[in-house]
Amino acid sequence: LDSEDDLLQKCITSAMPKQR
Amino acid sequence: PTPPYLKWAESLHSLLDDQDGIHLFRTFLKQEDCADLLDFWFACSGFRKLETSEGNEEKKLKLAKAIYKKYILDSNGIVSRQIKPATKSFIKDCVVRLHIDPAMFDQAQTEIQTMMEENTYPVFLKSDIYLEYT
Repeated sequence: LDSEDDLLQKCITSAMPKQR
Repeated sequence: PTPPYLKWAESLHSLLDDQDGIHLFRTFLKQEDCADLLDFWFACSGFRKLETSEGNEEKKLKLAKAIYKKYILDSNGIVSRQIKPATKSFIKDCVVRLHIDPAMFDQAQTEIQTMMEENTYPVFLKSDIYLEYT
């Protein structure tokens, strides 16, 4: 299971634009 | 074509739509000790984007709690200080009642966005870090 911090970090990254 | 760094000066959204722009803005915010503002803004967008598929409800609840705990619960935190008390109690209520809604952080995200648009973003555009980059 993901730790809360991992989950949060993945969530933040998922919202960022993908590489050009 | 317009170079990306000139686009960044058009609006906060143009800046946050570009990976290099995000990276530079975050470096600037980190110097100012307020990178949490940006992380929170993206966390809210990511939370809203989570799809409602089976097994995701538990993940959503865990994530909502994590966002609440990290950015809102500590009233001395940079994010918490910029969010209206009514907005904070609304989010707390959602978490406590396990009432998880994709839009539960929308108002808080708007408040942080307004703060960045009026404050940190214009300061960033005049900062050494941005000027040196351009």
